[in-house]
Amino acid sequence: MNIFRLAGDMTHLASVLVLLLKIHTIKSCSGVSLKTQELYALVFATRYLDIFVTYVSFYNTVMKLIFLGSSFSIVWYIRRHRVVRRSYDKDQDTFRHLFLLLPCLVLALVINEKFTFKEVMWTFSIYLEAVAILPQLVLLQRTRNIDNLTGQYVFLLGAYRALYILNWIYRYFTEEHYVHWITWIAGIIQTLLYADFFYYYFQSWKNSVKLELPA
Amino acid sequence: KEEPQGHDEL
Repeated sequence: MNIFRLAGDMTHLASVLVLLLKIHTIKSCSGVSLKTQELYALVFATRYLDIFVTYVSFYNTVMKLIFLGSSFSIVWYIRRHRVVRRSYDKDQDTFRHLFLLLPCLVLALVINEKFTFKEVMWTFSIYLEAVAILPQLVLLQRTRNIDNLTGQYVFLLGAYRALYILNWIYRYFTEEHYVHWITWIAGIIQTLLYADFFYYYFQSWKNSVKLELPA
Repeated sequence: KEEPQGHDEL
């Protein structure tokens, strides 16, 4: 564990908690894409299939449980909570899951490190995580209505990815046999998806004006 | 040296 990995995990954790707390306290999920949240729940479910079989560390197991629990809670809130579900912008959040799911599944079946069920599912989760933010970014762009918390949520997610790249660079130089092309390429693509958002986020921060994305 | 089994990142 290095400082970049820890900082990455903490921003990831913070992003999920910010979103969960926002939904829980103000009882509104406006501006939040259910599609993206469902994809994340699927990402964690397929990635942590071996959670009770393979033990890495206490830290890893606890974090996995938190990510699984929080992602499914968020989906539950938006779909089932009596008050929260009324604030969901269903007509704006129209991105189709299948456009992302199918290519990721096909790619995972073709490009993987080992052709076993567990490994293909893990690879699928890596590919899917890389693009799962797209429905959220499309929703932000479409409604142009970004409250502070939703902006912070997306910013923290992007920061988590950037920190993971630093973690990989660090591990590459400090650990033997640390070459993971699949994770690296998917991770870099995932981080690049945030570049545009980051640009506008920093602009608004610099000029201390409300974050607004161009139409 | 063998690569460690499994994935140790989240």
